[in-house]
Amino acid sequence: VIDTRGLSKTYQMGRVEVPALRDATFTVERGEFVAIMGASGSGKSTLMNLLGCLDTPTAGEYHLDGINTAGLSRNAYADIRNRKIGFVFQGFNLLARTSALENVELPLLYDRSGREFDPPKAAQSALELVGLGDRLTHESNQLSGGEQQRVAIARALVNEPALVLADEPTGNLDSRTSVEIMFMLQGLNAQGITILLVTHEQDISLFTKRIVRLHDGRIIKDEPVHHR
Amino acid sequence: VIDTRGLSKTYQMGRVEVPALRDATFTVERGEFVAIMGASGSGKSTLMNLLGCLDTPTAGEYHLDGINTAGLSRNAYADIRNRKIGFVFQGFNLLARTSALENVELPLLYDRSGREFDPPKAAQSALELVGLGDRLTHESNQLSGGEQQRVAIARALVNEPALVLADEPTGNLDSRTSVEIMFMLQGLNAQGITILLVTHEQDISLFTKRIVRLHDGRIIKDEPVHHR
Ligand SMILES: Nc1ncnc2c1ncn2[C@@H]1O[C@H](COP(=O)(O)OP(=O)(O)OP(=O)(O)O)[C@@H](O)[C@H]1O
Ligand SMILES: Nc1ncnc2c1ncn2[C@@H]1O[C@H](COP(=O)(O)OP(=O)(O)OP(=O)(O)O)[C@@H](O)[C@H]1O
Ligand SMILES: [Mg+2]
Ligand SMILES: [Mg+2]
Repeated sequence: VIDTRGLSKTYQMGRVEVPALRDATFTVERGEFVAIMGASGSGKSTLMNLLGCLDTPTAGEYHLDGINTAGLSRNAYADIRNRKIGFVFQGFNLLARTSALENVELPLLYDRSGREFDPPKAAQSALELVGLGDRLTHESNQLSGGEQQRVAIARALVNEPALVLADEPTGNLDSRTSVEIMFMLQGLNAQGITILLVTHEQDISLFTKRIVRLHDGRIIKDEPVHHR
Repeated sequence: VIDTRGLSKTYQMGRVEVPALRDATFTVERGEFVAIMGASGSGKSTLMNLLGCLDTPTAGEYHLDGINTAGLSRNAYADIRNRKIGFVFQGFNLLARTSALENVELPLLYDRSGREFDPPKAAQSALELVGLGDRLTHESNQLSGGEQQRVAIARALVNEPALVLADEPTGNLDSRTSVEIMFMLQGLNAQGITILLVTHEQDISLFTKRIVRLHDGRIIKDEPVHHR
């Protein structure tokens, strides 16, 4: 599903260069469940944004499902994103003054894959899956931090993507709610959905099957989770 | 420092009432270090916003430093906040298109306590204290999630408040950076600064001296941290 070679991203700030990701080479097969870990500022979100086709690399290659993303137009990039990828943003990225239900319906309104969806019904069941069945009408600023985070998770899952990229999906959740979300993600993975999940919590990484560790923009470790 | 009696907050959404905080009665003395814990949606941020004079209760009393906050005008509320309280927001609340340094200087530009500050110097040392000495010129969207969170922490500390209210200050930080922040907060507490900190992580609560646990808007537990 994911194949990167020498993937790099250097941010340009005036004359200063910030090499956020350097030379990342790794492969993820269909159905894997991978945790991306590393210190604050080590390049995790930068990597996730490249894998989610939300940003373009400054060097290296990224093949998604065998397609070389370098050759794609902006529209093709957006199209791949909407069809194949569910992205959970570290900052949630919910629309303000919009209800939880409407936020989660949004991807279905843009879906052009030809699949049949009933947006309000699909959105409601995605919100029930993350424990927010009683918060459907709340707007983003009428929800707690962890509730907003769970709306962002529901939105990423609602159009049944083949690949889920979740950036710190449990950062604002208490342990019990985090475990519920991780069991839910394990269930999706058991159905064949490929999941990459950034986390800084050791306990959360133990729900996955492989850990890729970043340090200063480089992959320094890539090994299976041992306790299984 | 903090004395609440029957403190309650019910949000009104059209005809629906959401009782986020019910009957919270507790006292915090000067120099205490308290963790506020509880499930997602249990009322932690609602309580912190009331204690930080960012919102007004729908019932009950809150005395801050012996002053009954019910009798205060909006200006007096803002004045107390700027002088006495450093607030770390769960969503960071940084100004966009503004550098880390300028974000941290902001409280000093509004400070009317008469204390002498050198804003750029004070802001730089606050950012160095949280490990961001090399990110002073980055704007908010040029910083990682955990770096933004640390700018929010530095901003709350820069005008040397007597009371620090931190809402999930380590939610986006890796373990090592979290520990550095907790050691830094313990150091401030040892100098007599009163700290209330919302966290969902058990490990983080062990750096504090007392845990107040919320469940569905009520205080169900309030006890010292045992291992000390
Ligand atoms: N403005 C609002 N209008 C209506 N309901 C609200 C509003 N703000 C919060 N709520 C609700 O009140 C409850 C408590 O919210 P609060 O933000 O205090 O929770 P929390 O304990 O901080 O949760 P988290 O750990 O997820 O941040 C939540 O269930 C939320 O949906
Ligand atoms: N647009 C940008 N311009 C300049 N520098 C940036 C930009 N975005 C990120 N950076 C820098 O690149 C580095 C990596 O950022 P990234 O967001 O990938 O880290 P991260 O591993 O996700 O961290 P965190 O765990 O704190 O979320 C950071 O040090 C950050 O300051
Ligand atoms: Mg990040
Ligand atoms: Mg909260």
